[in-house]
Amino acid sequence: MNIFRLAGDMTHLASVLVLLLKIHTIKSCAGVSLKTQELYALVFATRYLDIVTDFISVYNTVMKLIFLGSSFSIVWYIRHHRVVRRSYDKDQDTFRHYLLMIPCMLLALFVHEKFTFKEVMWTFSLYLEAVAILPQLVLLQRTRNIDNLTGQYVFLLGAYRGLYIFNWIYRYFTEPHFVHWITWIAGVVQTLLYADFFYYYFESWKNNVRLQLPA
Amino acid sequence: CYQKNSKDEL
Repeated sequence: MNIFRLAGDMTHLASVLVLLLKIHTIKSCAGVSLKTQELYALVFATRYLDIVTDFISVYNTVMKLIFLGSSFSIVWYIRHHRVVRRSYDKDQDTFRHYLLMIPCMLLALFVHEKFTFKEVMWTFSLYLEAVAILPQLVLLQRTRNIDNLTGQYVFLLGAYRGLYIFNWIYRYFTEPHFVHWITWIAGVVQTLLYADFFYYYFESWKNNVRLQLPA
Repeated sequence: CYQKNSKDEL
């Protein structure tokens, strides 16, 4: 475990806590894409299949449980909570996210490290996570007003995988045989998808103005 | 343990 990996995990944890805080305290999911939350629940469900078979460390297992629990509870809140679901804007959150799942599954069936069920599902989760933010970014561009918590959520979610890239560089130079092209390429693509959001997020922070993405 | 190593991230 290196500092980049720990910073990445803490940033990822902070992103889910910010979102849970927003939804649980102000009982609103305005500006939050349910489609992205469903994709992330699927990402964790397919990535952490080994949570019961392979014990890595207490930290690893606890973090997996937190990410699984938070992503599924956020989906539950937006879909079923009597107050929160009223603030969900389903007319704006129209990204056809199954069009993301199908290519990711097909790609995982052809490009993977080993052709086993767990490995293919794990690879699928990597590809899916790379594009899971798209419904949320599309929604942000449609809803003019981006509230601070939603902006912070997206920023932290994008930053965590960026920190993981530094972790991979560090491990590449310090650990022999540490080569995982699939993980690296998916992680770089995922971070690049946030590039324009990061740009507008920093601009709004620098000029101390409300975050607005161009239509 | 190598296999574990490659799956020790979140």
